[in-house]
Amino acid sequence: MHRIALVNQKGGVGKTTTAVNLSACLAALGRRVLLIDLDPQANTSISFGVRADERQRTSYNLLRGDCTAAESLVTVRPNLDLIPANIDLAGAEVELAGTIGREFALRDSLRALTNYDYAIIDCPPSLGLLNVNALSFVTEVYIPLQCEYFALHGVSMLFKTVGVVKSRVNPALDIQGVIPCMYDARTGLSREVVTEIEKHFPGRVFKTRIRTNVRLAEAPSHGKSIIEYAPDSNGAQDYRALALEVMARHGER
Amino acid sequence: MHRIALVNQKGGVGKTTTAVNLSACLAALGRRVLLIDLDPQANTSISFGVRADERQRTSYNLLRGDCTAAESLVTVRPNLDLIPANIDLAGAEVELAGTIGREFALRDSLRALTNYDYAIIDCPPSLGLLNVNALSFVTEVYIPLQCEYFALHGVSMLFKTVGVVKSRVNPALDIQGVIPCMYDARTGLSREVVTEIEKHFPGRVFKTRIRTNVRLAEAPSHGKSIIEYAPDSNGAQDYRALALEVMARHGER
Ligand SMILES: Nc1ncnc2c1ncn2[C@@H]1O[C@H](COP(=O)(O)OP(=O)(O)OP(=O)(O)O)[C@@H](O)[C@H]1O
Ligand SMILES: Nc1ncnc2c1ncn2[C@@H]1O[C@H](COP(=O)(O)OP(=O)(O)OP(=O)(O)O)[C@@H](O)[C@H]1O
Ligand SMILES: [Mg+2]
Ligand SMILES: [Mg+2]
Repeated sequence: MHRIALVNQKGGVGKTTTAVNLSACLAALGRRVLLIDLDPQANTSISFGVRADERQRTSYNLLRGDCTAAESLVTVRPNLDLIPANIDLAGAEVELAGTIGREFALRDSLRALTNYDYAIIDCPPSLGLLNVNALSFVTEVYIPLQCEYFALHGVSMLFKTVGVVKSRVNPALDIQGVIPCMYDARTGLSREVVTEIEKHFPGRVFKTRIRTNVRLAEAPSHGKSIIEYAPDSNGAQDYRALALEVMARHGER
Repeated sequence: MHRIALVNQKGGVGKTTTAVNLSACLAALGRRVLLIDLDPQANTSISFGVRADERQRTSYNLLRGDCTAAESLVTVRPNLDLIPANIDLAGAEVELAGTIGREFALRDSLRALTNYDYAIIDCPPSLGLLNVNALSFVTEVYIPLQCEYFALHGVSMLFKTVGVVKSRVNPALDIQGVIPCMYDARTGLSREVVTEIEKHFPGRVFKTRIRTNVRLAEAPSHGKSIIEYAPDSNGAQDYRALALEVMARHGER
């Protein structure tokens, strides 16, 4: 099972949009995908129409050991299971703070789930305990980067966190990919930013640029992925292309 | 002196772009503006070309009492003084955590600075001690909201924080304004989102919509405000209109 975390402590850069649509495209291409919402804002869950406010079997309950992974699953599409989040997760960082081995709450809770080709985690915009749990479970970090002037600011803090987790807790962890998001093809700014990103991450930046496309912003309000909502849009084309690129990197297809 | 904090714990919604350009427009219209960068990412400072990494007189030093407010000022434009930030500010939350009266570090450090019409604070995307310091100093909260589906998610957390500061620490504090940012005039989504926002904040949403305009994203890389970089652009028009609306609300002009 390939384990991927979508991480960037900056907000609004495309983590959720990528979690939802990359997962949907991989599932549509026949891969079995486990999508884990680890953000108290639960945007990934809401994007699939899963409002888990009253639910007692979410990623929060999983971290606390109140339920099993199998109990927390919601099948949202063929080949696509979701572990949803809700606002209770906001308390998890404080509640787990004093626990021994608190970085491994997620990893330990997911031991029994191996029946997938991909596990993909949508992370909150921070570098706290929820992110550390994701980083202690996965082997691959993909960084969605917004193609704008400040895109690379703060990336060194992310590197530092990944480095600490790798050296102390999870030697298999690596920053494997950078996804250029919100790419505005009409202007020079996005192109300059991507050139800069490629200098910092040689060989790791995905060839696929996710272009700005209002369909991607509209789809969540309909509870649909982009390939259902607007299958011919640029957004759908780009995420299908990204899914194929991700599979190729894993030697599939 | 009118004291305004630009607050929203979500990232990438337009706080910095508004801090920079609203301040620049107010200054150009003859108001004396004190702009305070309270974000360790220092995007507001960088947008004016002020890289304060080595500087020992920043908002961080101010909070710790290492320098006076007057010593921390940088005049970036006529009528516009900046108190810059740098990454050291990331440590402030932890360092001040144990201090008695830690919410008042900013307020107390700014007592001597009254020679301005407006003090405007750019806040980081969080609800921690830096934000609490801003909220303990100002009387007005403006919330920049990105005109997208998830705009109102999480706003209740912001309300809660403002409410706690108001009741325990700063009775004069109020959420006075909501600024619709990144408004995409070509699609229905932004219009629907603003209608929703106006239901939640009757009478407080600014009439000015800040439309998406790539010039606003380009200007920071040139160290310029939008009215210098692209004075005829939609971005410049919208921020000038917002500045006039802000002044009208304060009975000016
Ligand atoms: N390529 C795109 N084109 C148009 N809109 C986009 C695109 N990618 C994302 N968006 C929109 O931008 C906003 C932010 O994106 P998203 O929620 O994916 O970011 P995020 O990194 O998950 O944010 P957060 O840190 O708050 O969780 C959303 O409204 C989303 O619909
Ligand atoms: N109206 C607009 N049109 C086009 N781009 C915009 C607009 N407003 C902001 N941007 C761009 O969107 C990105 C995020 O905006 P900004 O930095 O102002 O948000 P923020 O709320 O300060 O983010 P953070 O929480 O990370 O500090 C920046 O690259 C900015 O240049
Ligand atoms: Mg998200
Ligand atoms: Mg900012």
